[in-house]
Amino acid sequence: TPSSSDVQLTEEAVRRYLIRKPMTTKDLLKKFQTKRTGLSSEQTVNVLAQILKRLNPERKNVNDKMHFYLTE
Amino acid sequence: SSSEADEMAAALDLELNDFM
Repeated sequence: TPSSSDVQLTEEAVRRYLIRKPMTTKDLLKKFQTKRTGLSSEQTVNVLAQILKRLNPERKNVNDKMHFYLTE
Repeated sequence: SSSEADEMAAALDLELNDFM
């Protein structure tokens, strides 16, 4: 059988990660790697950007890098 | 590859900078 996506890039999935701990955009991209989601690089960037704009997470700098996070 | 990851992160940061 062809390998199907075992990870889904959804608003709920992103929300769960950002509630757990602050993450950079790169951290998030690692959680939703294209080989896991079956999306293209461009789709991943576009969808993740839309989700983050909707969630409008808090931001803070840790080690000079911008991290997003959410509180419940 | 890590360079593709870097490119994606850069593209995403750019998208978000425009917005935020």
